[in-house]
Amino acid sequence: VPQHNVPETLRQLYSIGFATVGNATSNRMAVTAFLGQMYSEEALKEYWAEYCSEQKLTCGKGLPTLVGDATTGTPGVESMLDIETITGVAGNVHAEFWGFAGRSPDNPENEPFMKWLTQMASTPDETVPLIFSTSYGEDEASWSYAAADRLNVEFAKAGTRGISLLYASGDEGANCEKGKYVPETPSSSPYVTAVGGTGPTTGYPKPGFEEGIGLSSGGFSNYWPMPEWQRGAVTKYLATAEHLPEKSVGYNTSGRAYPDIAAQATGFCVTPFGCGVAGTSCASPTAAGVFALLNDVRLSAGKPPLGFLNPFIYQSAAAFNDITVGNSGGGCGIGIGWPTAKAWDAVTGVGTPNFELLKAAVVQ
Amino acid sequence: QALVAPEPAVTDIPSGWSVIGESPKDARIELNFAVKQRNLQSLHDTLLSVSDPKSPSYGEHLSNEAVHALIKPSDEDIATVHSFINTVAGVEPRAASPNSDFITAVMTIGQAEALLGAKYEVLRHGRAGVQVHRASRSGYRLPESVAAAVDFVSPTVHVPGVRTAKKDQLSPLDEVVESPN
Repeated sequence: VPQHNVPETLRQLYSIGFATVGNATSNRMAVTAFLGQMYSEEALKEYWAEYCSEQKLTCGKGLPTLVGDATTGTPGVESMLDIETITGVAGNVHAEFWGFAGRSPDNPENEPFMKWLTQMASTPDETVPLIFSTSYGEDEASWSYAAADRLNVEFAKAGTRGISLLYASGDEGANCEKGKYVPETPSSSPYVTAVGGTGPTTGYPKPGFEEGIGLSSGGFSNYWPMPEWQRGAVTKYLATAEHLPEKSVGYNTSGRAYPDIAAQATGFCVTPFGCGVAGTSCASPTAAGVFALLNDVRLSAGKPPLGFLNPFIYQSAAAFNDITVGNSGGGCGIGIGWPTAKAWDAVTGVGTPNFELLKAAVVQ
Repeated sequence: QALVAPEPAVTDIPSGWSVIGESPKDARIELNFAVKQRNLQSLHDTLLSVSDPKSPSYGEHLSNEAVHALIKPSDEDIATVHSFINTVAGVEPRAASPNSDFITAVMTIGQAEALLGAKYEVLRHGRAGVQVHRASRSGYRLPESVAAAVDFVSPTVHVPGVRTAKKDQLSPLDEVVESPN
C-alpha cells in the first residue's frame, strides 16, 4: 500500500477508479505558475514513469502545452506539484502549464497575476482551458479593495465563459495575525472555488478516512458579502458547530465563507524533490483533476462544461465526502482555529469529491 | 488637474519581503491600466444564471466576444488612458484584452515614475529569492480624469504573494536511515 499520495491512491480515495475516463477532445485543464516556478518535461516524464506506468494508469494526455512568458527551466516544487498532480488524477485530459515570471531577460517587470488574467481573457474559447488550478494566495488586504474588486470581475468573466477557477485556500489555518483572523485571497473571492486541505486519519491515505488538517485555511472575507449559494450551509455551521473560535479574533460572519471543498494536502510525492510535500497547493490540483474529469463526462454527453462551480457544489453537497474530524490551526493561541463539522465547515468546505457520485450529479 | 491616488500606498511591506534599494531608472517595466468596465451587474447576473443548476439558463455560457462586448469600457475612457500614456510618457500603449479593458505600455522605470508620480524600489523575498520593482511605499497618483477612467494600475503598490509548498514528512529515503541508537 503506498504510504503517500500518488495517482493510484488519489484515484482510489476519490472513487475515480482506474479506467481511462477522458474522451472529449475539447477538454483542457491547466495549472498556473508565477514568479519563477518552472516546468521540467524531464521531471514530469519521470513522475509518470514512476507512478503511472507500473500501475498502468493513464496520466495526462501527452505532454502539456506551455503558455506564458516563463515556463521551462529549473523545476520548482510548486509548479511540478501542480502539473504532476493534475495529470496524475485526470488521465486522458489534455493539460496546459501557464507560467509567468514577473520579469525575465526578455520581458520587462510586470505583475505576473495580471499577465495570466489578460492572457486568459485573450485566449479564444476554442483553445482556452476549461479549468485552472492555482496555488497562489496571500492576505486578502494585500490587494487594495479597488484592485480586488476588479479581480473579481475578471474571475466572473472567466466563469461566464464556462471556465472553472480553483484556488488553494491557503496554508495558515485560520491565519491569525496580530490577534485577529485574516482572510486569504483569491480563495476568499466569491467568484472562485477555494480548496482546503485534508490528511489521512491513519497512517496512509485510504477511502473514508480523511480529516481536516491544521494548515487548511478558511474563514470569512472582510471584503465580500456572503453569496446566496452558500448562505444556508454556512449559517447552519455558525449556528450548530461546536468549539467555534471566540468572537474576539474578529471574523466577519456576514462575509463570503471559504473553503468550498477540500482534498488531500499532505504526503504528496513530487519529482524530482521526493515525498512528503504538503499544503493546499496539493489539494487544488487534485480537486481540479477530478473536476476536469467531470467536465469530460459532461462534454462526452453533449453538455456544456461546468464553468463557475460553487452553486453546483453547494447544491450537490451530498456527492462529496463529508469530513467531520479534525480542525484547522492558526487560532491566535486561544483555540484550535476552525473546527470541522457535519456538512459545510471552514476547514474542508462541503468535503472531498466523490467522483462516482458527482459523475451522476453532473449529467442530471 | 488635481492628482488622485486610485489605491492607497502600503505602510507595511508584507512579511518575507524587504526593500533593498531604489529601482534603476533604465530598467523596463510593463504598466497595465485596468480601464473601468460597464454593465457589471449584468455580468454578475449572467454568471449566476449560467452557473446555477436550477436556472433555465444553466450551462448557456457566453462566448469570449460576448463577455467582452457586454462590459466594454466607454470609448472616452479608453481614449483618455491612451492619450495620457502617449502624451506624458511618449510611448505607444496597446490593448491587452479584446475590449481594451486592459491597456499596457512598456517604458522605463524613470518614465513610469514620471507618469505615475511614484517612486519604484527593489523588493526582495528572502526565502523565495525573488526580486520585484514596486512603488508600494510611495503609492501613485493620476490626473483626476485618468483616475476616473481606471480601476488601478499595476505593477505599483501590490506586492505579490509567494507560496512555497511545505515538506511535512520524511521522504522514503530518509525513513530508512536509522538512528545511532
